[in-house]
Amino acid sequence: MSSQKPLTNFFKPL
Amino acid sequence: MFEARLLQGSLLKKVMEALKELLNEAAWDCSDAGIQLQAMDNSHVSLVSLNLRAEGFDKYRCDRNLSMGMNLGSMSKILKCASNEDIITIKAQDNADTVTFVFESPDQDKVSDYEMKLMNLDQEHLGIPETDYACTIRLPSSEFARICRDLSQFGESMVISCTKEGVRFSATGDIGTGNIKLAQSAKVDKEEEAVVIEMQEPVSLTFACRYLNSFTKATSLSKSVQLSMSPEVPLVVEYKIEDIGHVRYYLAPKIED
Repeated sequence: MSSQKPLTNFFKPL
Repeated sequence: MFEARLLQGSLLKKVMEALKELLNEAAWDCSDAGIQLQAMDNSHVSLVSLNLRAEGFDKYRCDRNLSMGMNLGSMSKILKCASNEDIITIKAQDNADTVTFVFESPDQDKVSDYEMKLMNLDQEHLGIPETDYACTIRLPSSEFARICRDLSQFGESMVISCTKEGVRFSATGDIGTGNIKLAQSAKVDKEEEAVVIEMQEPVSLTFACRYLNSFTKATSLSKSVQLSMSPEVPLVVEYKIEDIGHVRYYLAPKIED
């Protein structure tokens, strides 16, 4: 089962 | 004071169409370099990044950096009042709580202005690391829109696999499986109709179709679209906006647990 990751797993807040 | 006059007003109308399905509101950050917008959709799974360079405007003045929080539904209603041939000017006083849109018909015989309230949005911005992508695929934007529309009938996820032979789009679900393979164009006579693949290493990633379909609302902005992929990092879907800028969509992959 593939699960959707949020973008904040990859891009950090500035 | 901020004032930006765009002769090809239709571009701003198309930008609105490209944003409003994913975003309800966004901050338009204006500086002397131009207008930038970066916002995540409500589910924080996708991000939109818009850049309109100052030199792409017929007239551009930005005395002080300005961030204008706008409700995109309202802005879309106002921009629908502009004709495709209109010249569109966006202007606001410094520290204003409203923004004004002026639409001029080509022969100046009709001039409309619409004033909209601004919102206080304290939107966080994300740092997008410079990435040397394993694969970049340039293809006709209408082709990509067609692929997303067709395959999303089969499943809620789409696998995009890129090898040196070409790129394959796949989706599977209750009714069955769909596969679309695009070969690299042999000869590139018409630039915008070519499929051009630059591959450093093969990549295969899974994405939610509903976001890909939302991204294709930008199709009218550019005849071609560029997909950039690397293992386990967000996909980038980029549409150029004439010679003034671009709209980029980022979508986190679905990862096998």
